[in-house]
Amino acid sequence: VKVGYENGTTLSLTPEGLIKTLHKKHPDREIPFHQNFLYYRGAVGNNNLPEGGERSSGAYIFRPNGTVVPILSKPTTKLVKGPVVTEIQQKYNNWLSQVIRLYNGSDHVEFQWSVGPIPFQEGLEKPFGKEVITRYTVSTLHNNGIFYTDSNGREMIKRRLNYRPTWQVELLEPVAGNYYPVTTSINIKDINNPSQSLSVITDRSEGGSSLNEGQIELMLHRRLLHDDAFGVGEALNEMAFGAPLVAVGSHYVTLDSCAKAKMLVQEKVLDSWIFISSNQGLSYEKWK
Amino acid sequence: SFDISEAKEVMGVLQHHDSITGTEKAHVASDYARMLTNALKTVELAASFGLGKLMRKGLAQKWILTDSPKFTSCLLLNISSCPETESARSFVITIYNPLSRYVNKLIRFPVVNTQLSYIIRGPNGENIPVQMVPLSEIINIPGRVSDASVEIAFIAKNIPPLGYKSYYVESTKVKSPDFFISEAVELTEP
Repeated sequence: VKVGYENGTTLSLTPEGLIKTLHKKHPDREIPFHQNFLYYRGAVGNNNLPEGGERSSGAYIFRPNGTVVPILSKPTTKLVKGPVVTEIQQKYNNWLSQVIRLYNGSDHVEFQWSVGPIPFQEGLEKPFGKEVITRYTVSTLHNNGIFYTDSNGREMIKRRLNYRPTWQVELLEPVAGNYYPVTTSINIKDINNPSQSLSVITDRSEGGSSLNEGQIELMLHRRLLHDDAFGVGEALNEMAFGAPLVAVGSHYVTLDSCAKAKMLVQEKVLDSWIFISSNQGLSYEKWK
Repeated sequence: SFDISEAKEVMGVLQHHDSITGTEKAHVASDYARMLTNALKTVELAASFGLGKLMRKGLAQKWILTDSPKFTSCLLLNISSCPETESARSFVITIYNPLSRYVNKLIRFPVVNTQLSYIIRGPNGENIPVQMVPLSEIINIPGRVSDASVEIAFIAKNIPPLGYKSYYVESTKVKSPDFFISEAVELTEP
């Protein structure tokens, strides 16, 4: 199935309802593009400090126990077409759903995700928490382990996998050790063709990385059941309305140049304000 | 003048690393949410005053608004909940652009009555293409209080820099040619 607009972006979907390719109008090209959800299992330790070897994943520390679990690769998918917006509405399970939006006349794709209440497996002696991520992949893009994040909220800072600029580093925790703060955007570029890039613009600060070639991942929501012994004294297990927290947010994804992505960052971060007011009972002509 | 000092003070408090990263205790997070919500209400009043002033300025001497309309914002639009758009049959949406260049913006707001047609008129009286979109699973969130099962979507084009555009929204029983009802078609089954 192909969906989208002739004057903007078109997506093609697999029979499972997942994105297969993204077709851009300017310049005219089709790019293999994929998005999926996974979760890391949080490490469960005894917090036997100061060694720290047995520290649990918690509010202060992202510490996966080494396993990443893909979340069902065949969501229930509904398609909503129209002249203004096209939506691909996906439900993965009772705690994970997503709306992929294409706007008529726009080049970017919006992914509005809803994660939670995150369940945990009952009956285990030490139930682990889940740290849910989304991954965007352009399989033809080779970034050679280099990615960019705006961690200080001011400029895009160059990052390299398993590398620190001022000392020789050997990362014993290769996932968490390569995660960086993302204030508004994260970006990868092709090393041979820098005009080919993938940018994800967030609506809030998130953790993110590029652990594999052509891939960007971002942490969406975490529910952990053990304190990490860094001082907060409770597990990251927030409740609202009698249930574990639900996080709703959105990403703008663009395969345009970094300069264009920067304009999109401005539109997302300094978003237009919407106000509702009464028309005071007036007809349009009188109101005008 | 209008007072946004409460918002400034709350933003000062929320600079704390616990607030930014979410490493505070749960009840502290709730307190931050309470403070921020209260502050946003004062900002809404300030924005209402500011927009009223901007409108009076824009209308120059030709027309004097004796009472500026009260502008409200829907803080729960992200979960498609907005009592103002759900209950009223006719209202005005004003979009303010804080950037120094023209922008287009997709506007979505929830409505309850799916039997009505919606007409949206732009600042020059032109009819804007409108789409009714069924809401997705995303609305099944604990704590969401709304009867809306659809949203109305339109694109506000060329909102001027540091300026605004107002759109007049009315619901009618007669279907407008610019009103499009879209349905959700199942692509894959559970």
